[in-house]
Amino acid sequence: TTNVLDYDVDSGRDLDIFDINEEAGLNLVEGDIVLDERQTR
Amino acid sequence: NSIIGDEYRWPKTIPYYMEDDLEINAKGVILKAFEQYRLKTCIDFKPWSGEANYISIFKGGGCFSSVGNRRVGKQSLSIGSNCDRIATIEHEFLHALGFWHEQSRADRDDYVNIMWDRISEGKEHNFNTYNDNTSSSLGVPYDYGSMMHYSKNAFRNGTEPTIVTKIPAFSDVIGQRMEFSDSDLLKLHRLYNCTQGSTFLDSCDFERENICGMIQGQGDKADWVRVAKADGGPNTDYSNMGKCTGSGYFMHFSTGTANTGDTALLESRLLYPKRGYQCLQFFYYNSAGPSDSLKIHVREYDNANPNGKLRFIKTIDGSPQDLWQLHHVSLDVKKKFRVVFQGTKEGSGTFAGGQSLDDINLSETTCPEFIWRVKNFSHVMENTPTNTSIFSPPFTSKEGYTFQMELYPSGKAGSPGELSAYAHLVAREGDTGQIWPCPWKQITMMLMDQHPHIQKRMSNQRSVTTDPNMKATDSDRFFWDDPRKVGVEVTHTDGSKYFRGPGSGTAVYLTHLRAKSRDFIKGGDAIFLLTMEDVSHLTVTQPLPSTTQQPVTTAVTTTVTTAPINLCLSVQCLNNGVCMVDEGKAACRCVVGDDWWYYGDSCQYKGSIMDKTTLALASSLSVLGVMLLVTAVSVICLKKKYKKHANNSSVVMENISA
Repeated sequence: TTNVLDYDVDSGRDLDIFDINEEAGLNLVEGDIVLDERQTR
Repeated sequence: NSIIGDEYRWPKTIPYYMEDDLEINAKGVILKAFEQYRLKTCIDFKPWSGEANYISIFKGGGCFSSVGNRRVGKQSLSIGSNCDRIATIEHEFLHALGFWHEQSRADRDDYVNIMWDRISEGKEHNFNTYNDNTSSSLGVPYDYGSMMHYSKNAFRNGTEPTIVTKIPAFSDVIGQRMEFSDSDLLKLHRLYNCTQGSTFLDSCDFERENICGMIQGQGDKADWVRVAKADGGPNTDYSNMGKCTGSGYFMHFSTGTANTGDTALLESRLLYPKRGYQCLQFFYYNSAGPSDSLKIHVREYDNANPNGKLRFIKTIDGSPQDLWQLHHVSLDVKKKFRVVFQGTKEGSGTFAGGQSLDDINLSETTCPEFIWRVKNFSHVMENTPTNTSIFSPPFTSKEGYTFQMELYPSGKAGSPGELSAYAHLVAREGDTGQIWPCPWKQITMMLMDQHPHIQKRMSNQRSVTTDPNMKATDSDRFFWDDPRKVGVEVTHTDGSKYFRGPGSGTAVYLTHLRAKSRDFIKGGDAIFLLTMEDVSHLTVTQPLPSTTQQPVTTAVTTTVTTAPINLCLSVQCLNNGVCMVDEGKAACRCVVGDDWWYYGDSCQYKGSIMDKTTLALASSLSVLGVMLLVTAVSVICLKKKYKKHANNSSVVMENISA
């Protein structure tokens, strides 16, 4: 039976790294790569 | 694919600092990810102790990292909310070690089609590739199974996939977030010149005739024999389950043909431990008599015992069953040793069978505590309705807390085609000795990939941690409080009653498609490995590097001063500067780039080559101006002097003349 008290750490959604970052408002290179100043230039 | 350039490599042991803002569960999973690196690669991690460059792991707004060692001192890597999955953490650390995503390698268009019209507007740059002057795929073929590959729906604007694999069978393979693939490991080994995993010791599936260098022990009266089937069972090995003709071997001691009291010793090759603790894992098929025994020993070697001294570890209590049973034995060996399997025919009855061993793995890791085997798992997955769960038996940890795993074989509502998994605390009437709400215990639920070789396994695991302060949804009650208070009473299959607290876990533990892949189901069965570990030590701030220098010796362990004071605690370095103690004083070491740098006591100022050029030009012009001024003044003075001199001379001349 379904346990209504269960807590879902993923809120029931299968989020990939890129979805998590997009939802967080991040717009990183390839979704999860941070460039340093030299690379950005 | 890896970034080209030796300057981007880290040393093989990487210093890390876990910032205070990290979630406790994330800290625990990060340590588990480090253990996978240690088991499968030569990369190791150590707490930062003042090295010039280190990785600072913090809770940012998502999961992200830089690519390679940027040599900036403190290099940040974020493990934010929902990033506390082992594969996500391994993925971000692979970036830090110098890898981009798999589908950005130079030859990717040979293997996947990028559907540009299905990509969200402005996100096309995420599908750039790097040419082979910038990146290297290290001679490894394109890997659909890489944990660095995007999934098929990455950055899509609708419902259609953005990446279509040229081989359709790989369409749902891409984007796996379970574990390192073989190719991920091969590339990492090539990039860092690895020869072996630092905590791996041995693995044997007995497919080769040399039986991995194992030997028959001396002084025994019977032998273990390498066979493909045995009278009385088993009919197949466990590695291949008899699927491949001409292969599928295991080791068998036929107690049926042995005399009462006969023993057979099977000893591993010599092994050299580093950590002092090990986990021995193996599959055991017991078709021997009920009183026959299998004992595990270690044979340890030192100067006093050059031929080795046998030390008993434990008796395996696998009763005879028509089944390959998984066993774990914790060892604590600190010197050169062998593992010894001792089979003994104890009983006098006649049984056709014997004792069989297969898929032995030995590593310097901790053993999982509990095993939950779900038989006929394919059938269970296909025939259990959605929203219906099954429970593992209750397991009690060494600290006295009891828990159990809840599995929805066909997922919960909204997640059909998934396995959903939750962990519950459990208590029985009369239980005493626990602290409630349960403080900081990390429960890990791992679906074991039953590949014979531990380093090639891609097991799926998720962890949850009991935060004693967590409140239940829409309630003032603590989520991890005593199940007798916040749980429901249930009846066990044996008729006993206990209380089960609310569960914490995920509806999207693993898709059915992935669960049917690899060796998650073997012989029809799935094996869940469960642990409950205390992680309360992770609530404490990681110590900053000490100001005192440890003497470089292994024999003496005294320190230069007895009470190290961290001078850096009172110093704040701005702009990612790193505080270091130099000659007894705290000083900031500032971040430096190719043509820019920070400076000042706390790295508060920024300089660049452009500033330097401007300064040089201004200085030159100033010097020129001063020189011109001096020259002009000099000329004027000289002029005046000679004019006066000339005037004086004429007077004298007049006088002389007169």
